[in-house]
Amino acid sequence: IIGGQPARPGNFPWQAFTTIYGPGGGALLGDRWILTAAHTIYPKYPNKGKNTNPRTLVFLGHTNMEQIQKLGHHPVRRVIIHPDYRQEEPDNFEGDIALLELENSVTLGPELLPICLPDNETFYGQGLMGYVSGFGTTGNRIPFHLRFVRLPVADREACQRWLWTKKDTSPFSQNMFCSGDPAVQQDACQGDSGGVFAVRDRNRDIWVATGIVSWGIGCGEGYGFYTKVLNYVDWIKKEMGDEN
Amino acid sequence: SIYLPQKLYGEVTSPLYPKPYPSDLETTTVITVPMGYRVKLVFWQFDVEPSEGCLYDYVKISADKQTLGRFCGQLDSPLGNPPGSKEFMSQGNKMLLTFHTDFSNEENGTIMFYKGFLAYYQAVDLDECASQPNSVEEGLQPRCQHLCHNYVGGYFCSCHPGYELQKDGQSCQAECSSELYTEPSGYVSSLEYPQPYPPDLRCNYSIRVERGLTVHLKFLDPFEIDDHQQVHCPYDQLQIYANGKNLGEFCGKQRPPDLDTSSNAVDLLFFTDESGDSRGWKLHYTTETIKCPQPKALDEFTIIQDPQPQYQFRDYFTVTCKQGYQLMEGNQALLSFTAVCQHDGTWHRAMPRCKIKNCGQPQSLSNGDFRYITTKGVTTYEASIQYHCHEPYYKMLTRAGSSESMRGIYTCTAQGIWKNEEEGEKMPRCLPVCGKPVNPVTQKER
Repeated sequence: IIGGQPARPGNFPWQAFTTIYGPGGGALLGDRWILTAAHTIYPKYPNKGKNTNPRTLVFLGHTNMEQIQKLGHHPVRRVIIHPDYRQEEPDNFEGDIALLELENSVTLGPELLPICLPDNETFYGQGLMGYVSGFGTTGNRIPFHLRFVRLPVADREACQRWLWTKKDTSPFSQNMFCSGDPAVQQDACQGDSGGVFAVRDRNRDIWVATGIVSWGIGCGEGYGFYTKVLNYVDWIKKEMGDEN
Repeated sequence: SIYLPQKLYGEVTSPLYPKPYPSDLETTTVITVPMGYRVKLVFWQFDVEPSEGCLYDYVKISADKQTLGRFCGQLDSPLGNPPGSKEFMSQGNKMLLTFHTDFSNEENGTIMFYKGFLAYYQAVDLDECASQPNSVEEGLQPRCQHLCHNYVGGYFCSCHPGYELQKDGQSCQAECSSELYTEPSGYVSSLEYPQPYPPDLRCNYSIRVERGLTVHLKFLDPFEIDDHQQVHCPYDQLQIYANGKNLGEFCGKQRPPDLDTSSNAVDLLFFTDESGDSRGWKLHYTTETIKCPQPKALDEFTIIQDPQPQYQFRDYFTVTCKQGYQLMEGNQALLSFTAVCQHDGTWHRAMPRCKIKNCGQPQSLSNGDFRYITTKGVTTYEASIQYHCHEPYYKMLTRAGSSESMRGIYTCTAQGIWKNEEEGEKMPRCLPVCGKPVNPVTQKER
């Protein structure tokens, strides 16, 4: 997290910390599902890492990196990658969404609670503030604590123009949205992928995961790009099943 | 003498018949029929020289050491003493026919020829049981001591009940060691009642009626068994047993009370010594179908179906429980209960109890718990519990229009199952609550 601050216990109780090819994030849905980014499981550059067949470790329930690992990992029963995800296309983050089904349900508590899913487009209005949290890098160091940053949903066209200026050809599809402000050095960064962009629905007094930290060009230098969860709610619900 | 072979019938003729019989002749024909028969003789032809008093020629019939007649002449003639159509009958199985002729057959100087006779005999049944006045007068014993039964060709004797025919086939001796009565009612008495009973009796009168009947005894007057004023029944005594129990030993002149033996098998033992002249006893026994005791519920929750004022052999009753209670036979739960009245007047099964249904410990609710609405820890019929989820992290899944409290109430039913009014046995579910951090992020800086 660039330009953010440490989270207090219970601020983001849905936050998961994953280590697969590298550190990543995720969010608890229900009591045995983790919403994350597909590229944390099937990275775009798999040969970059030394471990070609890593274990999928999921940690929950704490804001301290050391403590959360002490609590033990939660075995994963099933990994579900969205069918649109293309690992072999390094610049294409379409369908960058995945679900991890845990072997056992977790017991919810003050520091371990699920986040809700969005149900309408109002969560994506320009300027709507959201929170991104993660154990990812702060720029030049790995934090010991969960950090968060408050970011606005950005204008799509501005984000697209910014990409052009960067001569980046990565598709910015309707299944993504962007947040941040080039003028402010606040952003998610490496290690935050899979974590969610959480928006508070003041009407219902609930927190909703509207986006998944997906990709960006550098960190804190412009906009961050997120998987638009709303477009995948039906898929998520189908995979999780009725009982969830 | 001429002995005819023993036959049931036959003919007897004079010598040379139908030619004239010879002179100076005396023959005796012995007719014998089987024992048990008498001899009946009839003359079909008779032509013997007539004479005054049948002095010359004659036929003499004798039997049983008696002369039945002396005959001569012709059947249709007044001369002499012809037998006519008279039937001659012996008392025993033998009859003698003596034919006597003199030296000549002349009449007024003329020689006469007489053909003699043709007689037919047959065996006739002797009724040995008929009264024999002569025999009595002669001091003879009757053929049978008790009862005489005649049949064609013989007879046999039998004895009154309680007596046994002896080897001589005529005399009877008291024998009452195994008298059996199987009719549903009847009379039993000592030998010779109301005359004095015989000495040295060892009588056993067994009454055996159908299972399920009980025997009642009622003694009649007079009741008289040798007694002693100080010692209880030292001489003669009547013992009564039923169901293997001694119901009493009786003697004296006071008849025993009416007895309900509660049994279908009763034994009366009657012992007498060598002396005494008491008149004995007589009883009338009757039977009725045995009854079982009225079934009684052991607790207030037991229901005896369609109770009857009286239950007898083979009747049955069924038992159910009030709603919410379970039939129990010992520790065994029953689906139904029926008891049948047995032949000995007992029920074939003991009355069960009704135990309140117990739903057992309520199922634990994942991510939730329960508390008792009714008495804590009591899980029997009509007990109620309230399930609840661990809030605020979990929330109970409810149908539209229903509340968590309604969904969470379970009551122990009469079937012994915890049930919710809306969902029945289906357990409630506690679902995770999303998006409600207890300590959401806040920022004071502006």
